Amino acid sequence: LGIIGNVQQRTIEVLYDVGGGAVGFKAGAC
Amino acid sequence: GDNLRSYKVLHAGSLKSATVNCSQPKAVSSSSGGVTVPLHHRHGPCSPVPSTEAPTLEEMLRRDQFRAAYITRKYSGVMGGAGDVEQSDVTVPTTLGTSLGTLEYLITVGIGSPAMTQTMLIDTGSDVSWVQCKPCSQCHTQADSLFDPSSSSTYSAFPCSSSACTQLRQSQQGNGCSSGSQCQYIVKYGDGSSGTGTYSSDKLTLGSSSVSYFQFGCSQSESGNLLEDQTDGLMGLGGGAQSLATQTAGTLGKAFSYCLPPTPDSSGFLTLGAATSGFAKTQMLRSSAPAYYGVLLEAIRVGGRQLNIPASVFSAKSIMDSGTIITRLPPTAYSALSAAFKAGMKQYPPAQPMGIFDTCFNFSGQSPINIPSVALVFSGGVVVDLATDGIILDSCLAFAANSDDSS
Repeated sequence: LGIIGNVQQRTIEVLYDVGGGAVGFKAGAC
Repeated sequence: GDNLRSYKVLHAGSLKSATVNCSQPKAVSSSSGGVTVPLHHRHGPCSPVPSTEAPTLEEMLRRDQFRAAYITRKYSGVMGGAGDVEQSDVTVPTTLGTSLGTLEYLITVGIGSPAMTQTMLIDTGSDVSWVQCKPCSQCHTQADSLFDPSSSSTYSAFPCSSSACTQLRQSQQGNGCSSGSQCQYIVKYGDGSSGTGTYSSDKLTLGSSSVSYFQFGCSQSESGNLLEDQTDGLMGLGGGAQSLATQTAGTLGKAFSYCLPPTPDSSGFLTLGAATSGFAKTQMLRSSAPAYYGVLLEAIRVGGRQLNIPASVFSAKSIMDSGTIITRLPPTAYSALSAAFKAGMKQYPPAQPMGIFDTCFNFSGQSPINIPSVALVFSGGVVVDLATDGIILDSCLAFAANSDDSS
């Protein structure tokens, strides 16, 4: 099991699209 | 051209916190719709409840080990392993303080009618939200006024016979009934700390919007130093039934997003009911551990080149977690990443390992610093190019290895 931690998520808008069954990333959004 | 694509420039000054004037509110916006609230770093100068003594990086990394171990244990448990019903191989020192110590991001909400301002940590790794309530027999001090249910015209406690209480029991977070037949909850965290109280509902105000009948725990007792700072409670954003995200799915939409600020002295946002366009998307993997959101990491690129890591190394999936600080990789993947990164950092002398970091450098007297780019590749070919803040922490490669490839 890996874990994607919050340091790696910095500056990226992270989307939890539960309805659509997807995790999204928007780089440079922050 | 290849060099420009495969290297990033890290300015030495960015490794240290700059002086910041927090009296100037920073613009907070989401690129999508929904309800958006500002998000601040817990220990930063712009936090609504700034720490008087922020923990050191070494201490944060030590706590992060317990967070990661707890998630792994819990996930393994529901997937058929021993999980947290077996004695953990992680012995938590009594000086650890709090398993919630790794949570770093805060939002400010209003609870009740009239709304009482409360500062809450956010956590995608748990579901039950809770806030300290009056009277609280064993609680930590907080900066905001204690939430007083008796002062809210919209507050109500769930009876034990309610469906919300039944659901809470089914998720192993029920804690019996009070003498007045009010539903009791319990939240437990990785170091054995816990919080108990009455499972309740009230109006929740998020920015200019409000959510009626928000379900949360009215905390009346804590053990094990649940929180050590001035925050008022926790907002669970996991995938389970009780989380804020699940509760608002019907009215705001089944999606949320956040932007974590790159430094403690900057701000981000949390959006509930986010529009979902404009993102590079990978499949969300769910399991019988409902709180956790899974993804499939398939490859890692360093300096634009994909590392030679067998796909099977990543087959156990990965959890997206707002509360774990450092990304954990299977050892085989981490070794390949570390070796490739070192190869791209030959111009910088190595430095002593620091805590869970073993790939560290001596940047003394050097600026700017050129570091190889690092990208994570998720299923569906989604490439996430990490910012410099996500590659180097202090003077080390900001990744760590699990204990073995099968963990």
